[in-house]
Amino acid sequence: GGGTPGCPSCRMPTLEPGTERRFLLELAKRQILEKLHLSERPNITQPVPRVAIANALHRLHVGKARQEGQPGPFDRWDGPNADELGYEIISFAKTEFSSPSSTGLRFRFSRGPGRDVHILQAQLWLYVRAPRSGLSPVTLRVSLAGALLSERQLEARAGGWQTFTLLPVLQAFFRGQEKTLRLELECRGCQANATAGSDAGGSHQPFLVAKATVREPGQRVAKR
Amino acid sequence: SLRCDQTSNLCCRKDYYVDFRDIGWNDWIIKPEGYQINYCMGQCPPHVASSPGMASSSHTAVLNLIRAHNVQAGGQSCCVPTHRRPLSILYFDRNSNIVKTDIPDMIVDACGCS
Repeated sequence: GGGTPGCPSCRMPTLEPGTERRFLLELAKRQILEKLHLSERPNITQPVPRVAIANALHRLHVGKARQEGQPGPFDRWDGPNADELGYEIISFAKTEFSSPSSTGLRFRFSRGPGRDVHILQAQLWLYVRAPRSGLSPVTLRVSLAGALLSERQLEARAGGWQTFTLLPVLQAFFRGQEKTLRLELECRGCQANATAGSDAGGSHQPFLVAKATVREPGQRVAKR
Repeated sequence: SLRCDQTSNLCCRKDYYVDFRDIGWNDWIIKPEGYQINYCMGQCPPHVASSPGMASSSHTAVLNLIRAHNVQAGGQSCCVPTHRRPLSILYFDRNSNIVKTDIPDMIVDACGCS
């Protein structure tokens, strides 16, 4: 209000410097929350160790997916349809010890009401510390609610990052209403704590990476 | 599109950088550190009304002047964004997951008269 009138139909008064800063900072905050469909800014109550984040981002840009010539997640991609928002997400596991050879991996996801989430890619990344001794092969088994999802035998003394594709699991999960996905990881022939990142401060925390498109409630259906 | 400077009060793009530290959001927005929000300001006199804000050719300017002299009263032209770019953002959601997405129409690139 006041000052020289701006454009009458868009009522944009000329901004004094102090007003300009306050107005634009508030506008930026409102725009970002509105377009991310957030009612308020997220409060980070359980921060992930920065070293685990750096490791995960490094793996995703340099990791096996790139060497196999596939565009890895978190790479530039042709993006979603005009009326869908494209998301890529890394979810770090909260680990729960079930027994010396098996660990629970818990992933939490936010679910906006009425949002239509389509999962396009989903991979579980696990770091296995190589056994110090012994020549017996190591077997990794990933299960969900007792149902075996994937099994892999590693050569003796093998270790490092392993990836498991979990597309059907995550698609089914996002069709449901659950917020927590709990996987069971079993490591036969491993030494105790072989999935190195199991402790909270681990730099090699297991993580799930997914690519999705989201259609907001009331958004027109994309013509195929 | 014209960038605002002291010499002209015609419709133009005013650059403004928002640093996420200034709003205390750098703890949950990992990348970028901020972005050019920019905004449009300035007058839209009749002879440039509804021009796209690009430097018009002399032919277009003459046409506009002719139109201006025949312009009917009423109808005010406004200086508004005519082109905006998306903002690629990497942030923590409330479950401490890392999310990457492109937020559409966040950066005002060009202004023009409606």
